[in-house]
Amino acid sequence: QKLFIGDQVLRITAESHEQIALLQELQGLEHLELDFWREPVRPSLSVDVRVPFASLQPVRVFLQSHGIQYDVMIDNLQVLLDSEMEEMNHSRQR
Amino acid sequence: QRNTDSFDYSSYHTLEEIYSWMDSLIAEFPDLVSKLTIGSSYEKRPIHVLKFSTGGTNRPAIWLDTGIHAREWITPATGMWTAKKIAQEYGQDPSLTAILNKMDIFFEIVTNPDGYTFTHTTNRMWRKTRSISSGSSCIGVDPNRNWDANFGGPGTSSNPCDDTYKGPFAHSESEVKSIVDFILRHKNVKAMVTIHSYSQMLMYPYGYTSTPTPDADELYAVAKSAVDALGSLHGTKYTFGSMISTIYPASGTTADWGYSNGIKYSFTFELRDTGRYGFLLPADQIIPTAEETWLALMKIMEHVRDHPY
Repeated sequence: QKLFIGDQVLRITAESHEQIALLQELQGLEHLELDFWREPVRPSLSVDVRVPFASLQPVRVFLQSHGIQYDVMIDNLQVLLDSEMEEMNHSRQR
Repeated sequence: QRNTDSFDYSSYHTLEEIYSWMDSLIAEFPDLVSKLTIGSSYEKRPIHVLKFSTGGTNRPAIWLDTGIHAREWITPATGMWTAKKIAQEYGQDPSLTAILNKMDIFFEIVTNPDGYTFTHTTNRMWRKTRSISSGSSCIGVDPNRNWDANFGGPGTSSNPCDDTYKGPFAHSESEVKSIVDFILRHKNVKAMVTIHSYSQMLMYPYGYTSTPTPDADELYAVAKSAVDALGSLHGTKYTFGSMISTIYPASGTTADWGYSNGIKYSFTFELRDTGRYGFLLPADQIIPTAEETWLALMKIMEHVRDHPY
């Protein structure tokens, strides 16, 4: 089973069409293996992206260097999946 | 579970458990519910559709599907809850009874069985089919970019490694083609609602062009009434409108294909977003999501019933 240890999900808020274009550029960088849950479309829609642990640094540097706002929506995806699994097991036992 | 009453919506279930649940529902409501197998997936899993019918031949029909992007448990969970609701409320709820006395409902709960199974066993975040692309080591096609509706246009990817990869040609995915063949053969489908998560949106065609459809005003009104009904239960705020104006340019989508093939009432749902977990929706929100969605679905289905074309 694939693990997502250290993967983060960032919620990015672009403030302009220029920033959207930059995010679309980011989306094209295949080696980062980003998983866009919500794609960059327009400034009024936030962008959610799962960033593999190995790509966190370059992605954060990219966002910060372009002044693009973001929040960490999920700090460690695997922790959330583990807790989801635990919750389900508990529910199943009940 | 031995019957559908004891089903635990807050846990994931395997494809086999869902298919077995479908058989239980049929056994519990044999006069209303039956099962059709409309095809098989790339990895040869059967594609089942529940049929809710009170009789008649080739009645006008409503098509519902859930879970085209497999990683979102909330969608098939909402599908199962809704299927049970349809079965239970027939004969109890006058409005639903009137719908089923006039129309059939077809409901495909697991639209991407291979993706669903892969999500369960290997990669929780998987969202595509599992077909192999020649010349690439990357697997799978986005089944919501694979329909013959401006196939390959804006909002799709030609790269097999991308999550929005459109596939080699329209309807290349047997999961999509099975639905296309079924609906075209049926010839009397009047509404098509495809249910995804997560963005809290209700959308109608088009996704590939900003030109409004000839029915845009009516679709706007139906969507508004559905969203108002949905919000009346838990206060969940939905946005709504044409796909391109509400979310993004997307070609080759289910809803656009439906509309382009004469299904006027063609909608896409994006279910509840907690603003934090996305489609990793906390278990205690699954039933509230299904309950509020039901109110919106009823508004759409009532409109379809009352506006024959």
